[in-house]
Amino acid sequence: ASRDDVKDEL
Amino acid sequence: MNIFRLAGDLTHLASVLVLLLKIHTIKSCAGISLKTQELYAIVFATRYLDLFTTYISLYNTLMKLIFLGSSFSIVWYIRKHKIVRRSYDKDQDTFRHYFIVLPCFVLALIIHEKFTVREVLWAFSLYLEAVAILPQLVLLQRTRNIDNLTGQYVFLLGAYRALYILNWIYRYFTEPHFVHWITWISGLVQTLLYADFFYYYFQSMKNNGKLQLPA
Repeated sequence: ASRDDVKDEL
Repeated sequence: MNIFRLAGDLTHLASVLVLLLKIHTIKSCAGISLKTQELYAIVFATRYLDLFTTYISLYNTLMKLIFLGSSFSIVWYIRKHKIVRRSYDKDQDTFRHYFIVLPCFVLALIIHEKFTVREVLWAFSLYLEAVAILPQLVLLQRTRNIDNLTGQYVFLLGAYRALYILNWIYRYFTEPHFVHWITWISGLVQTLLYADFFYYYFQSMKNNGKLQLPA
């Protein structure tokens, strides 16, 4: 898991 | 994007608008913690660094700009606006920034996904957001008599966090490999901090009365 998977979240 | 995420974002947006409305129209920031607002400004400034490097969607970019712009303008209003700043409860809002910022930064240096500037700052912004509400909760506890707009602001912020948790549960079951311990634990801690406030908020709604926290 990395930050890129949740980069769409604010 | 799922319905919980959207509802969460809109609640977050509403909380900021309620706060700006209070400050702009009533020209008062009574009961609002400058410390919390400054911490949020730091949170958004460190988290949204990717604004200039990665494009995700128009929605994402706009929301980031709104949260950055609103947090910095709220800080500006409380510190610089010649009328608003007079209503600031300086003597009650005594929380020290570095008690919060420093541990969060150390934690981000220890626990992160990758040891790069961007990832460490991102982890830092998540840890800091989790506890940024503390000065505001302490201030509410001290002032006790909370005006409706301040109460609604804190309620909407708490609701936004709770909706994000539902969003993660939804994503966990619908997206493969959706496991994010750093985001989840800091989000959970953040939501739990509101538990006490929520309790009194709903009590006051049930009794149709004014929100008042116990001494």
